[in-house]
Amino acid sequence: GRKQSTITNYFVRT
Amino acid sequence: ILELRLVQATLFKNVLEAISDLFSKANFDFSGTGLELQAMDTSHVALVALLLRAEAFNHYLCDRDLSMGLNLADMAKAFRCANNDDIITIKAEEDWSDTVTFTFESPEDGEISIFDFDFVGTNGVPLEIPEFPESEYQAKVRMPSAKFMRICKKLSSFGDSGDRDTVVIISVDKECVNFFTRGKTGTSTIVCRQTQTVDKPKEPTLIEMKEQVSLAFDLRYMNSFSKGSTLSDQVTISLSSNLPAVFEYKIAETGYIRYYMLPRIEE
Repeated sequence: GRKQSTITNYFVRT
Repeated sequence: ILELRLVQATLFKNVLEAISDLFSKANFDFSGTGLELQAMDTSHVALVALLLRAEAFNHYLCDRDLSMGLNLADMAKAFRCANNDDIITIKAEEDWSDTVTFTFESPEDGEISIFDFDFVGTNGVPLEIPEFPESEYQAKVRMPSAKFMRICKKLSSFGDSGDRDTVVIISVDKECVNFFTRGKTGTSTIVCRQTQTVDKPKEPTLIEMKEQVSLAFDLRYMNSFSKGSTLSDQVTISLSSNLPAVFEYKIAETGYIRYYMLPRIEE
């Protein structure tokens, strides 16, 4: 199967 | 105080059409430059960022930055009652009432509908979106947004839509962009050739390729991203093996809507 990563660690928490 | 007016509800109806099926709530940031909206789906797999500059509004008064979380499902219901040519007014005071008022006025019979939305928590947005380096994107495809929507629909009807993990594999080489999916009993491939300028098509399919790339994306999310076609007749898809893919729709010189998500990676 293929793993789906979340997007959050590519953006910075303001 | 925040007071905005749009003499046509169409733009906002289209914005909600483009985001309310995948995102349940969004953060609305109103500032002097305009509206910036951000939302993430509950599983934090996709993020959408919308910019509508102040010029998109017929009247725009915002004398203090105001940030609010709103429930998109409730807003979509309210906007479904609105007609395209209703005049919308959006108002909020900083009287700590934590509500924003949307007023729809129908120009022909003067009927007025008023909706007050309470602010809600937003799951993890707003986030700072860095300018991802162009060099990290192996390929960029610009194509008609209606074409992208049609392709997603075709693959979904063919793919095993029951299986929540059905992916579409988007492959780009210098001549064409391929969309591939595997159904229960077979596979489907749609090939879009780069249009030559001589064809002078209404809306070209253009490919910028640094190196060949082939990435897998969850088909359900692609279908939701293709709803950006309500806001623009072109979509630009930027693909990278190690950065979020970006599906961008420019909104006629007043802003854009951008959907971000990572490709699925072979375990």
